[in-house]
Amino acid sequence: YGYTLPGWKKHNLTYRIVNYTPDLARADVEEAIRKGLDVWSEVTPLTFTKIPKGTADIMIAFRTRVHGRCPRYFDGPLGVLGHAFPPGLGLGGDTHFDEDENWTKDGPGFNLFLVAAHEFGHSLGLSHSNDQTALMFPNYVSLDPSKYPLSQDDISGIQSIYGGPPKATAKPQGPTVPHACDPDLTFDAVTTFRREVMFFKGRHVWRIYYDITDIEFELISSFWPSLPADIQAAYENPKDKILVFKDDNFWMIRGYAVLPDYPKSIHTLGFPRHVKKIDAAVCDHSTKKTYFFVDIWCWRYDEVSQTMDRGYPQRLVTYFPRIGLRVDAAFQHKGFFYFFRRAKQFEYDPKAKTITRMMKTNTWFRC
Amino acid sequence: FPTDRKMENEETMQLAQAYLNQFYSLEIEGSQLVQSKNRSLIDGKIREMQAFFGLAVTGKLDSSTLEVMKTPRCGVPDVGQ
Repeated sequence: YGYTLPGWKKHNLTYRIVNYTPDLARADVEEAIRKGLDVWSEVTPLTFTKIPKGTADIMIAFRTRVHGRCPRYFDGPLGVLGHAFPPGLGLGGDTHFDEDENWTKDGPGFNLFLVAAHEFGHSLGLSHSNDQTALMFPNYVSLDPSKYPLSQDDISGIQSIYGGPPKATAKPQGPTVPHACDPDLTFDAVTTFRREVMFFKGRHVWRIYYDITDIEFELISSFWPSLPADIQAAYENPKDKILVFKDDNFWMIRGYAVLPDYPKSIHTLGFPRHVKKIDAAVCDHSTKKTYFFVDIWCWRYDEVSQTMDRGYPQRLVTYFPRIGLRVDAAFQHKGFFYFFRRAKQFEYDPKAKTITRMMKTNTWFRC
Repeated sequence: FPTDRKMENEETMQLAQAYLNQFYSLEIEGSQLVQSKNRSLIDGKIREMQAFFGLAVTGKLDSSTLEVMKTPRCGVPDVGQ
């Protein structure tokens, strides 16, 4: 690898897709960008969170010819495909793609994922490599997009700036890839999704089907590239949509698409400003009421009127006795609520207001 | 026809000069090309580029060097950002 420039002083970076090429569907652009960043976060301590507006560390845009205050320019089809700026304020870290190119996801034209992954190498402080197998080689090489794009040269270069991933994620099959039958397994969030139940943990999600025995284990980004990892709550509302929460943002999903104009602020649901994140959520489809668990408090939301019910929040311990002070995750199945608190799972009858069973968290995985 | 070849050479030199300006900090304007000291400067930059891409380091705009110069690429310079 060539010389490197000073990297970002922080590891948690933000990115924003300022505009989209008409060559690809919006979801395909987001997937290419997300995968282009994942390439680097998998070998460094860096994380990338997408923000919908405002100034991000890495501002991503499709431009042509001379554009804005950018000191570089594009040259129409072919020639220069994109450029990026090393870490820093203002233009620092920003990435531009030449809109005059034919951007593709696969097939003829220039693969946006490959060019994006290359340009993000610059955004993180790498210069060009003269290793012709390296991603950071300056000329476009039409690689098979499913092939792992980084060469050892690229990895050595980026790790010379940021070091390797935190030890916990260093081993491929280590604790960062959660095990379904780990007796101490905890969940970030659980939700039903049509005839499935989805268990979220870190960057992964398990999917089980009521009537089928096998379990699927996938990356969240493989379904919804624009969703962050480590989500905090999720539930399925009566209108066949899933709401996913992280910090003070929530995303709305229909099928396998994140609806445009998300994430939105949780405060649009009626939460006061002091509420900064949601720990768990479950919708009672018989009453069309959704329970949000925020620390030791329980809020109730009316899905019909789309407003927060009066008389809330109430203490979780009083509203759902013997579940405990807080919950990590919750979902509803066949009328019962299933609460998850650390490594325990409680089956709860909301009508009788009693716990009917206490179990390990991974009973759904038939360990 | 000599005039065609002359034009072709000029186009080739302009392509190379623009490429070296953009990616190898040549910083020479079109009109200055003919001056001898700039010729050696260009040769030096061509060598630098050839070495970077693992080509035969001749300092000349041979076909393989031109082919690399015409290949779609990233707009970030190869030297001295």
